[in-house]
Amino acid sequence: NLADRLQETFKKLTGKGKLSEADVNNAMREVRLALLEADVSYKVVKDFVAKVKERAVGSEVLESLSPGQQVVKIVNEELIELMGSTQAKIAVSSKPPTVVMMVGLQGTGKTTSVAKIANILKKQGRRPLLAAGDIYRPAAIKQLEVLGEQLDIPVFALGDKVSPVEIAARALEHAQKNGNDYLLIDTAGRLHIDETLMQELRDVKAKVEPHEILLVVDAMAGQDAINVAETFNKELSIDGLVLTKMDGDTRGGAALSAKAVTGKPIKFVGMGEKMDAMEPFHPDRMAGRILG
Amino acid sequence: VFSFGRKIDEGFYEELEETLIQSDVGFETAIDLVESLRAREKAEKIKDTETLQQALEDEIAKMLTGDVAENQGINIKDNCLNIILVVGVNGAGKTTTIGKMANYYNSRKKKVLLAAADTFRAAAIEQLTVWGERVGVDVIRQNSGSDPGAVVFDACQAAVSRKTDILIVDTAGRLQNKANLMEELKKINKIIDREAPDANVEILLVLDSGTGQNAISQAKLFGEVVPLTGIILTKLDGTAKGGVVIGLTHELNLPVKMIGVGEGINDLREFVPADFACALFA
Ligand SMILES: Nc1nc2c(ncn2[C@@H]2O[C@H](COP(=O)(O)OP(=O)(O)OP(=O)(O)O)[C@@H](O)[C@H]2O)c(=O)[nH]1
Ligand SMILES: Nc1nc2c(ncn2[C@@H]2O[C@H](COP(=O)(O)OP(=O)(O)OP(=O)(O)O)[C@@H](O)[C@H]2O)c(=O)[nH]1
Ligand SMILES: [Mg+2]
Ligand SMILES: [Mg+2]
Repeated sequence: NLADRLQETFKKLTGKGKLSEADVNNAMREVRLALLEADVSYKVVKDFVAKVKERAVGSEVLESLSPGQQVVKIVNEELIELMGSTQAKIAVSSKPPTVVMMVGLQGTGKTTSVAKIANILKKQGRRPLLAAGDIYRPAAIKQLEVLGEQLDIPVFALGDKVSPVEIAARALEHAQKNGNDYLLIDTAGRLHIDETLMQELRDVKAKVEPHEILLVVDAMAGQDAINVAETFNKELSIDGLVLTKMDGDTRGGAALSAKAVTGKPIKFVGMGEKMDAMEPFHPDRMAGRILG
Repeated sequence: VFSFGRKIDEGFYEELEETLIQSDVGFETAIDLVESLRAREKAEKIKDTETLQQALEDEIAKMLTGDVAENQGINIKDNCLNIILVVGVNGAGKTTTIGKMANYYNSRKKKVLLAAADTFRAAAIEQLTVWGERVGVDVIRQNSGSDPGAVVFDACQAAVSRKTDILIVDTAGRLQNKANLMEELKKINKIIDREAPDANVEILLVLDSGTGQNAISQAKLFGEVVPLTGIILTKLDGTAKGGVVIGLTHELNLPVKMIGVGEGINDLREFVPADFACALFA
């Protein structure tokens, strides 16, 4: 892992006295390599390493007895800072229902996650209503209904012949009438470059004014995660991120990319397919994981 | 990066490395490709970026072609049962790809049968059933929650007795580090071997082109439990390039056989290495 590799890099330096520019550059190369291997996007790595280098040429490293450890400490601190604080708070509107909308690329885990989050709210004593807004994917509505049934959480659906904007509007009316204090809208997966479908999301947003728009990101996503996150944020101004499939063995660098480019907090982490597998985000654990 | 008339200098090679890394080619492979290109530039005294681009694309296309003969497209034999076992991590596009493949072969007058062996995920069986209806092919299924092995057993028996040309088996998404789910996959493959010993079997790993270096772990660990014969790279209609497959074919001899370029029934294409290499720099 990075700590070991930095130890190696600096091992040959003990007793040499002052660290040279070359020594620091070698260390930065190791940091860059570790982050790229972890799938952190190229530009985010560039900015991050520049930040670390600024501190690495300072006295805390140059005058340290174990410069390798010092650099690891700096990288860890900067990573945790960039990751943000433990943030598992969904918005609460003073005028219920609070409206939550899940968005993201195809197959990232939106439907599974929206049900998990509704379950968390229910366990907190809330009365959530799920809305089946995916009219395109075969059996998508059925999928949400099955999950709702498992959790004993109502699912509002109007079938797949009604526009998602209409479904959202009617779901909101239904929530207001029935005293649901949370409305969670599942949307169809879509490409950030699909003009028509991105417009559809803007239309849903305009119609029901969500208090919380969550971008669902697959933890195994590669370099493109930065483009996806940036575009969704530009088009919709998201409120937070949900990182799924973190129970896999991926390093999860996409989390850093998405967080860095949007500046929005990672609110939840999906840790499995079952409905109880959703955890709050821990920046220190994520930092350690990315560094391998 | 290969703009016309551009000077071939350090900045050029740095930008090339950046482009390759951003295409998920991976750090090591990117460095190797840049190094070999530098060597060619010197050896052949190349002065323009056009020639250099062609050289690099040719090299990448070569790495993507693997062992040429047996690896062109999905291997379907006439006059025998062909079984395509579709595996991969959650959400990669397995079920949708199977719907497209069913259409692809059905329209080429093959007798296709589908097996809904994802008995776990909510509405997975319903999802494949809709695809079967769209294409007009049968789907062997049991109740949700039943043993996937039992569905595969039934499907193999049905395929043999109906003289099916192509049986395509859908499986539940699973992360490669889940030992019990990897065991389940091993068991499914054993059932196929046992119930259809004379069948020609292709085992395809469905890989989302948006996946990063984790694809390597996927190919390795899935490959440890079943003999993978190829990759289907999905969602190439997005902005992700899927460059990680270069290493997968080159190192693991796992060729890409087809690509998914959308959510529609016709959005499945044969994989053309030269086109893929070209698209990396588009
Ligand atoms: N292991 C694991 N699997 C997950 C997790 N979250 C979702 N999944 C699985 O990922 C797959 C895709 O999940 P969906 O909820 O259907 O994804 P989606 O974003 O709604 O997909 P589309 O609606 O088609 O865009 C399913 O097999 C889920 O069970 C997670 O945290 N861990
Ligand atoms: N844009 C695009 N979307 C695709 C492509 N292939 C599949 N999808 C979408 O990706 C999502 C997931 O597809 P599925 O077929 O359910 O994936 P899966 O691997 O069967 O998922 P699990 O069974 O839950 O593991 C769906 O929304 C599909 O429409 C593709 O080539 N391009
Ligand atoms: Mg969904
Ligand atoms: Mg499926």
